[in-house]
Amino acid sequence: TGSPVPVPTATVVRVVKNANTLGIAIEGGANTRQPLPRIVTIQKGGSAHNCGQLKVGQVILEVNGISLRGREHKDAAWIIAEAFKTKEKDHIDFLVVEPGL
Amino acid sequence: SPPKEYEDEVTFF
Repeated sequence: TGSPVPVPTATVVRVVKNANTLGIAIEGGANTRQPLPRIVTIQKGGSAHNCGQLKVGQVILEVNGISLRGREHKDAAWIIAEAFKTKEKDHIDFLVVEPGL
Repeated sequence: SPPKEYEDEVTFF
């Protein structure tokens, strides 16, 4: 018996590109105090907001299966921008985790 | 020199 122990659970969130913008802002990256990018803004009307599952404060571990670990801010940002820009996929899969659980 | 700090860098998409 006993209470469930909180364990940080990574979740895949699929964001369909159904708006002209992704509509998120991130901070952090390797060699900062926030070593993996963290979502700091979700804009209404953007694809991320429309998907309804991304939240401010979540940390992004992977983008379409590409790990962001060890990547500096600009490199991580480039990966996200490219994932949104490419016409090969109509969606982006984010592997995210709620920090501090 | 100290490591470069990027913590204030924010990118909007």
